[in-house]
Amino acid sequence: VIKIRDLIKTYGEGTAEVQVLKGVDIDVGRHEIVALCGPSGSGKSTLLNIIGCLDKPSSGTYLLEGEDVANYDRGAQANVRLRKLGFVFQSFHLLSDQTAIENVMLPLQYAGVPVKERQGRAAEALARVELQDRMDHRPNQLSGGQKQRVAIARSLVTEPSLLLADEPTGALDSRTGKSVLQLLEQLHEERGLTVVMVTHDVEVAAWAHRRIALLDGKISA
Amino acid sequence: VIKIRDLIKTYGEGTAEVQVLKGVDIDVGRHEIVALCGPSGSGKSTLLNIIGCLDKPSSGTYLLEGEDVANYDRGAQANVRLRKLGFVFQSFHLLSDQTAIENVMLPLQYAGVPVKERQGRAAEALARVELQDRMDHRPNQLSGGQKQRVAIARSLVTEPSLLLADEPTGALDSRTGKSVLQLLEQLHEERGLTVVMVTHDVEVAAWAHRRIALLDGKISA
Ligand SMILES: Nc1ncnc2c1ncn2[C@@H]1O[C@H](COP(=O)(O)OP(=O)(O)OP(=O)(O)O)[C@@H](O)[C@H]1O
Ligand SMILES: Nc1ncnc2c1ncn2[C@@H]1O[C@H](COP(=O)(O)OP(=O)(O)OP(=O)(O)O)[C@@H](O)[C@H]1O
Ligand SMILES: [Mg+2]
Ligand SMILES: [Mg+2]
Repeated sequence: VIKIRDLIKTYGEGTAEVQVLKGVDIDVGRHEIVALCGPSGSGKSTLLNIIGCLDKPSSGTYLLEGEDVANYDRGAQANVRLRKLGFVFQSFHLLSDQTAIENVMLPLQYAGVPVKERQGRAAEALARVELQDRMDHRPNQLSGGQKQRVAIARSLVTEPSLLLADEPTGALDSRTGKSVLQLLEQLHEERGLTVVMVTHDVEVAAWAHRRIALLDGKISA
Repeated sequence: VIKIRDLIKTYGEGTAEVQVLKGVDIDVGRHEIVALCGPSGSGKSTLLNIIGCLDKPSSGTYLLEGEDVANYDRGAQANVRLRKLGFVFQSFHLLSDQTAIENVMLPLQYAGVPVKERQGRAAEALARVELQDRMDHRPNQLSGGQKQRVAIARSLVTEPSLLLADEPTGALDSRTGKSVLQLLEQLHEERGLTVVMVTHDVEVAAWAHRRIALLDGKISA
């Protein structure tokens, strides 16, 4: 599903240049659940954003289900994301002027799903993360963990085959975090969902099938 | 230091009314390190915001170092925060158009500290959270855990006697999180810092002197 070779990502220029990813190789197979771990600032979000076609590498190759996406333009990247991916951002990126259910309906709208079906699917996605009582709240009327769960619901509502999640349980208490993992487990069994998740949580990393450690921009395990 | 009785916080009206805090009593003594724990949505951030004079209760009393702050107006609240508190927000609230060091200098500017001293103290605060190499980066050039550490540095730069922190290690890996706790431990020993921190992390809660559990808007332990 994911094949990455010699990935390099550099920010800035001249004396301000920072090489964040220093030649990364990654393989993720269909239906795998992979945890990406590493210290703060090691490059995990940067790597996940490139995998999620939200950013481009400075150099290197990236094949997503055999498609050579590393050098796609913005329009093509958006197209890949809509067709194939769900993404949970480290800082959620919800629209502040829309309710929880409106935020979750948005990807379905981009996919051309009719409004009645959008509403039903979004409501169901929110119920699965225990937010049925918060559907009409806007982000500033939600707790940190509730916002995170809206972001999770939004990432799954289009039924993607690949979920990319940046610290998806970071704002959740232990019980709520476990129930999110159970949801992903269930989708994995029912639909063969492939998951790459960044996590600091040792228990979440242990739950995954495999762990990849990133240290100072390089894979160390 | 903190004396709270019968605290109630309600949002919304009529059928949309949500009673988030349902009569909370809390005492925090000088130099105590208290962890506030509870499920997602239980009211922890709401309670911490009231303690931090960022919000007002719907009813109940709150004495901060003997000062009756529950019904202060916005100007008086801002004054209390500047004089007494450091606050680490769950979503950091950094200024996106300012660098890390400028963000950390800001509270000192409000406190009337001269610019050379502001720069020195802000640089030192950032060094203590291991961000000496990221001082001139703006928030969108920082990782999640780096932003969190900037927020921590900013909360401590005015040398407050009371630190209120909403999930201050939530975005940090285990080692970086421990070094933040060591910093707080050190400030506690050197200056008698009092700390109330919301946390989902069992190890952070264990490190505190005492734990308060919030369940559905009420203290349960
Ligand atoms: N402005 C608001 N209007 C209506 N309800 C609100 C508002 N702000 C917060 N709430 C509700 O208050 C409850 C408590 O929110 P709070 O942010 O205090 O929870 P929390 O314990 O910090 O949760 P988390 O661990 O997820 O951060 C939540 O159920 C939330 O939906
Ligand atoms: N636009 C940018 N310009 C310069 N440096 C950047 C930029 N974006 C990120 N960085 C740097 O790249 C490094 C990696 O960032 P990244 O967000 O990938 O880390 P991370 O592993 O996700 O960390 P965390 O666990 O704290 O979220 C950091 O040191 C950060 O300062
Ligand atoms: Mg990150
Ligand atoms: Mg909270």
